[in-house]
Amino acid sequence: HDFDDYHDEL
Amino acid sequence: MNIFRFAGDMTHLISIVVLLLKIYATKSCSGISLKTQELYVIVFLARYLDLFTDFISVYNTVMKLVFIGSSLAIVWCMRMHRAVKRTYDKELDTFRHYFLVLGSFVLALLLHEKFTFQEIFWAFSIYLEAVAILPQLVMLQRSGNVDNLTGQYVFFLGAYRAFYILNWIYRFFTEPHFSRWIACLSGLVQTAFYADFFYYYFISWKNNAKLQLPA
Repeated sequence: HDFDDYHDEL
Repeated sequence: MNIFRFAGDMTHLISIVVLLLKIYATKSCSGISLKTQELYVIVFLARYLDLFTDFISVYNTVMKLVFIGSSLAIVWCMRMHRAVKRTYDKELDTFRHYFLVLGSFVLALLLHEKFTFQEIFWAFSIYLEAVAILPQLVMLQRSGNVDNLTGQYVFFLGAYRAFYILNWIYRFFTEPHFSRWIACLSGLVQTAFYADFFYYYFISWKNNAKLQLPA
């Protein structure tokens, strides 16, 4: 998966 | 960001406001588990290490700072504020939370996306959040009677988790490469812990009665 948006949640 | 994620963040925020309101207005933290609150401090500090390395949006950054700041403020009140700390039901709050921290950390060392400092701590925070509510739920169960604000605090926390699951379902169907099994599985486990509480919450709401949990 795209790692960049992996931590876009809180 | 979809509506479910936003609703989840807002109910999370409301739960914290309800808790701060309870402590501030009644100068009392009775029924609140200090151990759960301390675990949340660890959860937020471990997860938001990326404040220093990644920027996602102003919204994300502000919310992260709010969660860190409010959780620290709650723990500070319960430990340091002279009037508030007297109302802490220490004898009801006996869950051995160190085991949760240790277990979550070991699990994070075994199951993670990447073996880096930040990713280990991110996974650790996800696992720890899943179980952080347990001392609070055990405490509610022990005291039986739950005051209104404490009941609402736990209700909004549970609602936050439920909205996050809807958010993942939505993302799964709308985003081509949506896969985040660590967060989703841990989130499912976490939400399951609230099922029992929700059951009694809705019964008391339906009967317009005070929330009481069976011993």
